[in-house]
Amino acid sequence: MNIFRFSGDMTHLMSVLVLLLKIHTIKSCAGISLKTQELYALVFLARYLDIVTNFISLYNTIMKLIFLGSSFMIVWYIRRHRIVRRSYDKEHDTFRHLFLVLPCFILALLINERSAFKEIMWTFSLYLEAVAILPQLVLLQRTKNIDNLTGQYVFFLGAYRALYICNWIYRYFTEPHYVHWITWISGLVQTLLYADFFYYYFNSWKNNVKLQLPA
Amino acid sequence: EDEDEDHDEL
Repeated sequence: MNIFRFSGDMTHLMSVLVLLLKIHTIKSCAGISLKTQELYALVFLARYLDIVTNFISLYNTIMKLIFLGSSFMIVWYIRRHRIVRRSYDKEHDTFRHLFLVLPCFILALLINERSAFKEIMWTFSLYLEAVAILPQLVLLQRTKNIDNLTGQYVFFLGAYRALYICNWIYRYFTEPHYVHWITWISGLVQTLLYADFFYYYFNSWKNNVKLQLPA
Repeated sequence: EDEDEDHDEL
């Protein structure tokens, strides 16, 4: 494992921790898209089908368990927790899951590396992860006041994607036969979706003003 | 093809 991959995993972990910290301590999920969180839960469920059958390393298994557990925990908090759910911005979080899930599933059926069930689910998870942030970005755009923790959550997620691209470039040059077009292209699309957010995030940080995305 | 090597990322 190279430094980019490890840093990417750590920023991914940070993003989840920041979000759980916000929900657990402030008891608020204001500005957080339930749609995006449910899509992530589905992403991890589809991707980690091999968690019991395919052992790669202890690190890998533990991280998978953390991402699976935390994604379902966050969904539970927003839907079921009697205090947290009151702060959920239902009015503005209107993105339809199916508009993202269905095209991703069809695409996974059509374009995959191997047409085995687990492989198709893995590919589906890659496509879905690439676009799962969209409801969250739409919600951020509709939210007038983005609090610091929500901004940091999205920032860490974007950083994780950017570091994974560095990881792929590194692996391409250091490992023989390391070519994964599907992973790379969906990963690149996913990272590009953050470009706009990053622009405004850095501007607000540089000018020391509150983050706000233009409608 | 080595499946382990394919999906060793998270």
